[in-house]
Amino acid sequence: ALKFIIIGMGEFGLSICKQLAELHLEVLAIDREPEKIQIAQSIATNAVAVDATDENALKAIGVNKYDVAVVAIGTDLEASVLITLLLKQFGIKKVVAKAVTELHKKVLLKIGADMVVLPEVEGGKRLANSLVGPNILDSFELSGDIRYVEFKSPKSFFEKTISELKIRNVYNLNIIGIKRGDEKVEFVPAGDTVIKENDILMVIGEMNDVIKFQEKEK
Amino acid sequence: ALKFIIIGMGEFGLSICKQLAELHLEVLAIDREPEKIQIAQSIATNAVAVDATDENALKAIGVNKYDVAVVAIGTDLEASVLITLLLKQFGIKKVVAKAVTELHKKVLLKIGADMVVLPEVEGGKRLANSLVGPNILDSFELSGDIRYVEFKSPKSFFEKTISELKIRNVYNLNIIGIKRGDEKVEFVPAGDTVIKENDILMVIGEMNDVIKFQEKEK
Ligand SMILES: Nc1ncnc2c1ncn2[C@@H]1O[C@H](COP(=O)(O)OP(=O)(O)OP(=O)(O)O)[C@@H](O)[C@H]1O
Ligand SMILES: Nc1ncnc2c1ncn2[C@@H]1O[C@H](COP(=O)(O)OP(=O)(O)OP(=O)(O)O)[C@@H](O)[C@H]1O
Repeated sequence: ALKFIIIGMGEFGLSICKQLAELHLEVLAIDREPEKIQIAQSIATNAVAVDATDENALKAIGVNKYDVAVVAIGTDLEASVLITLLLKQFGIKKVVAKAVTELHKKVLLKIGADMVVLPEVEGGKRLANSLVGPNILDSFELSGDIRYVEFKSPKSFFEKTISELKIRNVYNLNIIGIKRGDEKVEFVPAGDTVIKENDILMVIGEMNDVIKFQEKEK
Repeated sequence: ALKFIIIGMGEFGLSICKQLAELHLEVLAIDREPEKIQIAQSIATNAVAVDATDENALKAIGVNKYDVAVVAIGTDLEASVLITLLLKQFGIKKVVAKAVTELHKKVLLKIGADMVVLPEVEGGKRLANSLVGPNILDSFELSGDIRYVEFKSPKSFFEKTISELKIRNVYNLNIIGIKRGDEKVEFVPAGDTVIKENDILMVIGEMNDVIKFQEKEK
């Protein structure tokens, strides 16, 4: 199983530790502040207070034994760049770094980060997409050009079957699930499924088609 | 069409403005710092420098005319609580607030926020999920109990059809799309589709089933 090292116990780093621990994975938490390590102790497999820009300290912890590292430091670009460089030097296969701006991201990718995430920017985009239609409950990019949208069934859909509505033909969207009250989700529903009032439709499709539908919906 | 007011031009708030503007929606950007408003001017429909805790200033801008407001202030809980309260008082139907911790979230919900988002915490959880398997390219909660996973087709799947693999029966997962190189995504592929090396499988299912599959994968 993969072994993880997370550096920087801000809300982002701590949340990563929590989720990995919940999946029963081995995770080492690093932060230079003892109080942050105190909190991380009860969450991560191990937690050590060190300054991650200190090459000797990293060596002493044996960072080279880890498969994946996340540099979860947002405010100090210099530190996150230096730490990323050191971790790649130590041979860690996958180093993910947090960035706050697109410029930070460019720098981190140039110096060797395998992946860069911007939780604030990505979260803002996702929230915006979910707010554009009163019927839209959630909406985000699945990947590349594909978007997922979850919305309350519009009145015009009530009591019609999926085939009848020709959703694929008319809207170029695909219904991949229907949520009905507390019932289990019906995944990839059959064409003769009748859409009811209060059904929540889970749809995927290409960006342009989903946006067209969202704009039509609002 | 809905009219939006975004208060707080940090990376999160600014990103919301960008995305709404890209969808051709009317958005007013608010921040008390003029330099932040300078940046927002080129992105939002309108941008005004005011202290959003000032009830008279909010009245003067005519906040009551807006349908959706986002209070994108993370570090100052007092300010975000006060602003949320004022916006609800002014009659804005949907007020979304950013929070940094779960405790902040509880407070904001109690005082009337319609929705609270934690971009750092949610981003951390999502990143963790996408890191757990070497073949897993992305993974996140679609909603409630349902998770989406994108992963490189495992060797054991090559040259077999979807029906043959009995993915629904064996893993209780649903293939909702296949990405093959630069080709368009094939949504809801037919059961006789043959899975090839390098295919990226887009799968949805309930949390437990996806986690079981992910743990088996790693
Ligand atoms: N050189 C370093 N070595 C180890 N830990 C560090 C180093 N520099 C910063 N940190 C730690 O990284 C953590 C996150 O730093 P950051 O400045 O990004 O905080 P933050 O913006 O509040 O994080 P978040 O947005 O995730 O809540 C802090 O707990 C800090 O102590
Ligand atoms: N009372 C207020 N009225 C208007 N704007 C405010 C008020 N208080 C704070 N802001 C603005 O909110 C913005 C975001 O504040 P915050 O302290 O959350 O910054 P941040 O953590 O850097 O944001 P982000 O994480 O989104 O980048 C700042 O630009 C700040 O000027």
